[in-house]
Parts: sequence; structure tokens; C-alpha cells
Amino acid sequence: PLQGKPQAVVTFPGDLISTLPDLQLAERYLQRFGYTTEAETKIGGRQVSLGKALLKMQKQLGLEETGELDATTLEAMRAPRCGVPDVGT
Amino acid sequence: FLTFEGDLKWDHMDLTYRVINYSPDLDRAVIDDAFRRAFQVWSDVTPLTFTQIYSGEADIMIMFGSQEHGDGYPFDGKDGLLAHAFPPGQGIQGDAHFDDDEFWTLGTGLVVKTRHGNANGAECHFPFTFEGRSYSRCTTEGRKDGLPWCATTPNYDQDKKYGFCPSELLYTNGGNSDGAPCVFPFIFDGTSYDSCTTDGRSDGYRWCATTSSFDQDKKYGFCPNRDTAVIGGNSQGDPCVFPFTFLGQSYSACTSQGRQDGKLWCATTSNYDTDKKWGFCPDRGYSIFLVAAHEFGHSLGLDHSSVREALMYPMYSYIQDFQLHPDDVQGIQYLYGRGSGPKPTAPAPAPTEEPQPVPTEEPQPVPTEETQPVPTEEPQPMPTEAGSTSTTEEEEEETPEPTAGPIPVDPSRDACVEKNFDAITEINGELYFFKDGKYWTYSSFWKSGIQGAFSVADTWPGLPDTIDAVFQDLLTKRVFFFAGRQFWVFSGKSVLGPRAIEKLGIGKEAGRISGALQRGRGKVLLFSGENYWRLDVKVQRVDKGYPRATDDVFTGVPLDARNVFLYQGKYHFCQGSFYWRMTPRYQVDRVGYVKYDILQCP
Repeated sequence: PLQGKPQAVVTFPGDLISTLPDLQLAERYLQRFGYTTEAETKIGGRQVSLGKALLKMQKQLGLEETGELDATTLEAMRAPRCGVPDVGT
Repeated sequence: FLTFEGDLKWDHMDLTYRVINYSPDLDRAVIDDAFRRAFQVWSDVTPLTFTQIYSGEADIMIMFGSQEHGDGYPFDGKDGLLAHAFPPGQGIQGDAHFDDDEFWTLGTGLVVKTRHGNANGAECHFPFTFEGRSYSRCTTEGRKDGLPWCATTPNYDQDKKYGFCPSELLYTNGGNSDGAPCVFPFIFDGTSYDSCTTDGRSDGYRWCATTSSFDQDKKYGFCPNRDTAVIGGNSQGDPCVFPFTFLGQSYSACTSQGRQDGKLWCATTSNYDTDKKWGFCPDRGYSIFLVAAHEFGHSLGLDHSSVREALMYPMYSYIQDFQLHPDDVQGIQYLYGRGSGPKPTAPAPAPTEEPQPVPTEEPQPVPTEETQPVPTEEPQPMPTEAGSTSTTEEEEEETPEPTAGPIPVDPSRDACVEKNFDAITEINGELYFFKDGKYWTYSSFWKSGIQGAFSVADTWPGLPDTIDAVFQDLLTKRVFFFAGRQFWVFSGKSVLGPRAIEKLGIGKEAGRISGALQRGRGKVLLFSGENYWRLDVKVQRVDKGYPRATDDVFTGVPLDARNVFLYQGKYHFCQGSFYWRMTPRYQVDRVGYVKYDILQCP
């Protein structure tokens, strides 16, 4: 690249997941792999804590069980993996 | 390990598989070989056999696809989801799907297998030298026909070994043209094309006609990816175009500019700003062999394991030297039994064990844990014990005052060559390994390595050579020994015993006591066969309601464990060369080798 590189962040067409905010990524991950359901995530339209589902996920994947969306957990959620759910069918 | 609900499994052992289509990332032969090896991972440890068929319905149908590919479980572009598979059964059950937006390799980057030339299909060697210049990718230099080629040794000028790289000018995949090359230009839907296109398709695969008119002849094939092809984005398979313009700046190499994730990308036309065509530059990629071996585990009935080192752990990690983890072996053998094939062995080098056939393309293992010093001849001080407890039992005997510590009777006798141990226990923070009247100690804290062998008779006189189980009462520091149907209690210099285990309330239904787990508040679980008893150490009597089935509480560990012991707060169950480690929450968090992972044998 030449000098004076542009610093802007671009939304690339066809790029699906890289720009998801952390919380949205976590919700999607926990639902997709069976740790929670959409109904559990939003009760009566109100966002509820993901702590329980996070604990479940952290236990299943052998992570430190903090119940928090910490850096290690986020890293695990971004890691390449198999699409078969961890919990349920 | 886990199996799917209802223990879904195949009702026959001679399974068939069929590869419906191939990824353009790799030569068909490389993919076929990777799948064959991935199946072999499982057939080596079970009676299962796998046969590739080329038409009709196979038990396991394998395909590459991207995004929504027909089963309602869409993939998600590059990275993220890599593949999925369905548990055994009819129809889609048992099938395995791989995300073709990934860059499929053997885990360490682009694999360019050559065709024709004079290298017998060898892989390109990058970089290679041609006429004094170094090349890190296939080149058309030196040719007039535009066919990309590479050397298969570091120096073409010297060795003259070469082959042709994947190119649509050389061959196509699939389609209906028997691998014939593209013909450019060709007419499709009235339009002339002079390169591969995705037009007319919804799956993103690049294709071309193999005659000058598709409209007329309907002959086509899929284009193999060139070594310069991009991954994913919206130009999968197209080559990078350098230089390209991005936000007004010119780039002559892949860049991470414009991205937060640091991934390298390039434009596939000369101007991203106007055309918005892009893709990721090739990276190490994902090993089709490792991912396939995992997915085939699902196809056979295994669900995800929580053991990080297991193949069935849901996350991908590249393993240099792949060997099936004991947890996976246990899982698949739970479903299908043991095979007559080779059994898993310790990671190489392991001079005392037979070598296991390993995938030929995966490099050698790297030790994951620091090795310990070899045993020294210096005697290990005996742990101090609490003062002797008085007892009124008539069997009590005075034992000789121990010296400063046990003297190794045979320092050359190495714990690492023992196939298994009679008993294993933790005493005062050190692990004790008993075998045939000898014992060794090991302390991870002191990093002193393995000490011994010591004589059991010297340290605890009166015990038989073969000891079945040992535990230390954490409150009184007394040490309980079990052998056959007798037990002894050592407290400092004093010994109580032998006494019959019936005195503890353990009936004749119990066989050999295989081990013990201290549970706090003066309770210890004693294991025998598939049952366990809870012993109240203070009154030396098992509690009512016992025995109980081990499997009811300790799920996921071998029921016929040879040794059971508590070590560093976790439960350990040994069978064969392996141990299963369980947390106090009853979750198996590690399966490993007793000798290599606990004893740190070289």
C-alpha cells in the first residue's frame, strides 16, 4: 500500500458476521448452539441477562465459568467451529 | 464424550460414502485421500468399514456448499461455521456438509498438486527458482500457452522437475464434460464470456463451457481455483487483481485496510471503489482431513465432547500430529465396540509402545507440557505424619521407627516402563504409585520428578506385595490400605490390621477395591466393580443406602476403572493407559495418559 493509507472501516458486500456487535454475536451464538432460545433471551420484549446461558456454554466448552461475556468467551464465540448444536437437537 | 439422544447409531458396520461434489480449493485426489483418512480414524478403533461409491445413495453423502445449501441450516461465509453433519439414519441423516466459503487445505496453507509435467503429480514447492528468479506462486513465465506451472523442487534450473497448476485451461471438475478444459470465448445466453463465470447459478460456483457455445452444446464444467484465487467475499475463486484501487489509494498486495478483524483481502477487479468486488486472500485454511474426521464422528453417532483435546470438541484447531483422543475412542467404542485394527498409543516418541499409523501428511507431535526431570537416585524424604493415634484394637503392632526417608531399593526400576499400577493415591500432596511391592512418588509442586522405586515393606511393614487401593484420611492423616478382602490402617508408627473389609460393612458382593475418593467431613467413597460405598472414616463403617451404581453419579468415566483416586481436588479414574479426570461437579474435563500427562514420562 502507498503512504497515507485510509483508516476508514468499510462494510464489505457479502461479509456476514465480522461487524456484529458483541452482544448480538453472543445472543446469536447462544441460540444457534442450543444454550438459550429466542424466547428466553427476550421475555415480553425485554432483554434479559444471558448469564445463565453463558454459564452453560462456558461449562460445556471448558471455559472459566464466569457467567460474563468476557474476552475469553467472546474469543470462543468467534472461533471457527462445527455447526452442530452443543445442546439439544 | 456424548452420543446423540437415543444413542443413534448405524445398524450395520459396512458403511458406504459418496462424495457428491468437490471443493475447487483442492485437487480431487487430495480431497478423496483426506476423506479416506478421516474415515480410517474411526475404522482403526471399531469394526466399522467404509467404502466409497460413485453413484446411488450412500449411507454418508458428502457435499460442499455455501450459505443455504438445501438443508435449512445455512453456512455463514468464510470462518465461523465450517461444516455440519447429521446423526445416523436414512435420507439426509448421516450426511456431511462442508462450507465451501472456507479455504480448504490440509491446515497449513495452499496445497497445489500438479498435473502432467514430469513430477508425477507432486505438489508445487514454493518458493522455487526459475532462471535465477524466485517464485512463490504458479507462473506462466516461460510458456506461450498461458498454462500456469510450478517447480516441485526448490530449484527448477537445477532439477528440471515441474508440473502444471490448477487452471481452467487444463481441466474442469464435475459438470458433463469429463474434465475437458474451458473453451474461451464461449457463448452463454447470447453473451460471450472469456473467463469462468458464476452467471446462471445461485450457488456461486464458477463454471465455463467446454465448447464455444453452451447455448448450442450444453457442455460445461466447474473451474478449479487457481493458486491466486480469493476466498469468500463476493468473488469466490476469482484471482486478486493488482494493483487495485481502494478508497482512492492503490494497492499492490493484499491488505487489511478497511477491516477491523485484520484479515487480508484484495479486490478482484482493478477498482474496488467502483466495482465492489473483493475476496479474502489465501491463509492457512482449514484442514479438510481434521474437519471431516470430526464430522464423520457425528455421522457415526457422536455428539460434541467437552474435552478440549478431543476430536469431537466443537471448535476447530489445527493439530500437527493427529491422533484420536481416548475420549473419542471411548465414545465410538461405546457405540460400536472395539475393532481389530490398531489401538491408540501414546504420542511419539514412545519407545515402550507400538507405533500407531498416523496420517502421512500431518507433521510430528509437539509436546504440550513441560517435561519433568528424570528420576534421580536421591531418596525422597518421607512426608511427615501426624502423631500416632492410640487404638484399642488387639491387632495393633508397633512398627520400627522410620529412618529419615525410604531408600530406593532399585533406582533403575522406572515407573515409566510399568504398564499399569496396582494403586495410585495422593498422600500429603504427593502422588504415590504402587506396583508389586514397590512404589514411586511424584510431586508436581516440587518438580522433583519421579522418585523411587521404594520398598513398600520398608515403609509400611506387613503389607502384601499387591495393594489394591490406598487413601489418606485428610483429617487424621492415617493411611488406609486395601488388598484383597483385607485392609490396614497406618498412623505414624502404628498399624491396625489386617482386618476383613466385612468389618467396614462391605459385603461379599464387593470384589477388589479399586480406589477411593475423599469427600470431606470424614467420608470416603470406596469403589469396587461398578459400585461404590461411602465410608464414615471415624466409625469405620459404610453408610446405609450403599452400594450405589457408579454410573449414576460419575457419568462418563469407565465403570471398570483399575484405579480411582483424588488428586489436586479432582477425581481420577484410570483404565488401561488412560485416565479420566472429573471435576467435583462431575464433569469430565480431561482424558489423558497416566504416564505422559500425570507422571510426565518422556
